[in-house]
Amino acid sequence: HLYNNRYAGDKVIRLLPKTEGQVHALKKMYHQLQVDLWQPSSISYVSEGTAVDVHILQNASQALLAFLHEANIQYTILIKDLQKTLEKESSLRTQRNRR
Amino acid sequence: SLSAYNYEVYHSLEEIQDWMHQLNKTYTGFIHMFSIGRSYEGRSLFILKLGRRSQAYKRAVWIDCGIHAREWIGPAFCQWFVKEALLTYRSDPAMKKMLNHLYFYIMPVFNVDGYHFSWTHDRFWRKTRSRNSRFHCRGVDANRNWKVKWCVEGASMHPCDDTYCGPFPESEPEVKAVANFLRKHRKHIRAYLSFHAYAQMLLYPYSYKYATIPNFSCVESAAHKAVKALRSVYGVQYRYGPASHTLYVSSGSSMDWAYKNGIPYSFAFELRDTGYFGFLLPEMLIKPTCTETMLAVKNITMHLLKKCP
Repeated sequence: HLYNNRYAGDKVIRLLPKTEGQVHALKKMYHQLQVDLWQPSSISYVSEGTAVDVHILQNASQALLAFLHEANIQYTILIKDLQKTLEKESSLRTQRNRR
Repeated sequence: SLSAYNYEVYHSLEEIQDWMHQLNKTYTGFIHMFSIGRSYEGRSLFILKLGRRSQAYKRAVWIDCGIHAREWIGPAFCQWFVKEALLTYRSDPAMKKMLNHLYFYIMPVFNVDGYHFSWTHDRFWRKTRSRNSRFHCRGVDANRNWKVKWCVEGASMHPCDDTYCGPFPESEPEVKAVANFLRKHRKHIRAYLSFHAYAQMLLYPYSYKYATIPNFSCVESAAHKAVKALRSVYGVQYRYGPASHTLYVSSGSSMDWAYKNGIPYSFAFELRDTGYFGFLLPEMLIKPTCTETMLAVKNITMHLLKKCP
């Protein structure tokens, strides 16, 4: 497995906070769950209406999703399993090389 | 040879450096490879000087890719640019003019340590790999480490944060090496282009404040035409404008520093996409991304050559 399978079950989720309260809650959650911010590059840039893409570890994703439901923050799962996405791209490359 | 190297896959640091060495041996009339220093972990910082060799004075354009390690499409574009330039010199009058009148200093991988680490350990690493004596966290955000309102806005003082600005400006040897080179050559470097991902934007100064640059008219016009040309290829929309308005306010960026230090046309590209794949842009999208971006860069260069003071 690529990268020792460290990304198995990890997700990339797009969050869309719409109110100041949701932004505040999101910033608090960020520090608690220590997600990897894909965009924006800093949590300080998050404001109402900003799309926030986060990479969350597999063992923290349930907690994050529960938080999002509770705070009523809109979200979309961009990548369901990071490891599978990486492996798929790698196998596609192997196929292309064979061709 | 150019055709033996696959420009539609991502390459490791070693592969990229081997490629650079090969080009240096093969295209002696157009390529000169040299090193401007060493990274924190001791790797050479290689630059390709691209352009038809001439005794006459020529102005230059600086292009760097891979300031942030996980943005792999950046180095892929830098390689693509060199390939296209060499392949189309004879057949494309615009490229011929560019390479005859200008030199291009191309740094395919700025953050060599971080890039290597993203290949071997952590695909989503962003920063450099320098150590911090007081904290267990490593690395500095190489795009917050420049001496332009350093660490005031949009950067963190904490070593464990991804936007850590460093213990002081130009603390990172990679940043210091490039800054020294640009300082030394600033009189003939006309434009600075830096490639990042992802957001699909073409940005110009300022990033550190909400203000209009003195040469706004020419810069904005170049950006507008570049984005229009880019869109003409596959219909992909890029936003453009001052970084502070278009993206967010952040200080310590290379683009702002280059501008402040006398390079009049300074841009940062945020390449594909807008989040569907994010940093994991599939290899099958390297070609369309690089093709459209190539047109934008040629547009900017020709505009600056013909229309700007």
